[in-house]
Amino acid sequence: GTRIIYDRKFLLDRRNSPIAQ
Amino acid sequence: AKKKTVVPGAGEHPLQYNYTFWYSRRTPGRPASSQSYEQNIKQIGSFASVEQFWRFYSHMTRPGDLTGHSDFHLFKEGIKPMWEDDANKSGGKWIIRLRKGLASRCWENLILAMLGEQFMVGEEICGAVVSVRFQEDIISIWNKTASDQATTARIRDTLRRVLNLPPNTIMEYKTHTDSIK
Repeated sequence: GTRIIYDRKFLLDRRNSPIAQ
Repeated sequence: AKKKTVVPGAGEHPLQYNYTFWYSRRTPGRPASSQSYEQNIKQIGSFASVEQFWRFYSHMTRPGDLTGHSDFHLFKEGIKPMWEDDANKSGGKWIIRLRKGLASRCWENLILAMLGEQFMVGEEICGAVVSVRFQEDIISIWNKTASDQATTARIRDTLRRVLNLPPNTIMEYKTHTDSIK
């Protein structure tokens, strides 16, 4: 199957997303 | 054994694997036997998405601010952060000793690389540990098959890339059977 790959910047950008709060 | 206890919320970004955060702290004066190790280690919680990870991590003390003999462990859900676990017993770990002041940044870079599947070694990664000690801190990443040299070399090269370490940093691979001796 497909692997879910995220780079550091993508993960850091999700840090303050409204969903994460 | 790998039953998932959490799922991504609506609109969240799923991770390739679920993970569990653990915390342990050595009680002064107690022997470091396997039993007391298991008793001292506490589950913080499990997550399945990027957003759920940040909800845990944002509320956790950064390793550089911990005192005493403490460890954070981040392992795939279903794998206990101890060598006796079936996923770990034939495995080993890359160990990097850090001078004081580097642990928080290195730990964050390490776990972001692990959660984002940057190591490209299939199912081999088990988890990561940051160990806060008196004079230095130690970060490590554990994999399933210590004898698989292509995998261990790939993990080492990825660590060098993602941690952005000083050039003189020493990296050491230890099998868990060596660690027990």
